[in-house]
Order: sequence, then structure tokens, then C-alpha cells
Amino acid sequence: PGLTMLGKAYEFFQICDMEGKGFITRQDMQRLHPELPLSLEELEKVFVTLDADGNGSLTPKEFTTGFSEFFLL
Amino acid sequence: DPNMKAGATSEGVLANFFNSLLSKKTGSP
Repeated sequence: PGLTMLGKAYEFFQICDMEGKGFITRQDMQRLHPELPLSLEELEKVFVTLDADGNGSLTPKEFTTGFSEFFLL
Repeated sequence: DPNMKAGATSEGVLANFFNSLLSKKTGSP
């Protein structure tokens, strides 16, 4: 089950990281706005919540950690 | 505790975000 979750997290990471940079920026997150039923404010909140070290970019590790926390709830 | 409230809200937004991604993956025709 752990591996399935990681695979899913990575799929989602790739949806956000459309250019395949290997990290997600605020702009990448805001680009999802037309596709997801979340406001820009909510997307910003998601970004800040996932960006554990606050450096302005989300690594696959930060993204996966956030996803696993959600998954375990 | 305001911090706990903020945490709960973040969790709600995160859940909303990931659920939306889930339905985006599976929901489109």
C-alpha cells in the first residue's frame, strides 16, 4: 500500500510539474486554478502547507510527505 | 487554540486539493 501511495503522489506531482523541472513553484500551483475547483487563495494555502522548508519550491519529497499525511487521515 | 484551527483548515484545503486531483485523474471522459 505504501508503494501505491508513493506512485499516486508522484503522478500528482507530475500533474503539477507540467514542465518536468523536478520541483513545483507557486506559479505551477496557480496554473492549476482553471482545472481544479479551488480558489487561488486555497492553492496558495496548499503550496505554503506543503512547502515545509519555506524555500518557495516543492520537492517530490515535500509533496509526498504532504500527500501521505492527507492519505493517512 | 488558533494554531490548531489553522492546522485543521490547512488539512481541509489539502484534502480538497488532493481529492480534486484524484477526480481529475479519474473523472474526465
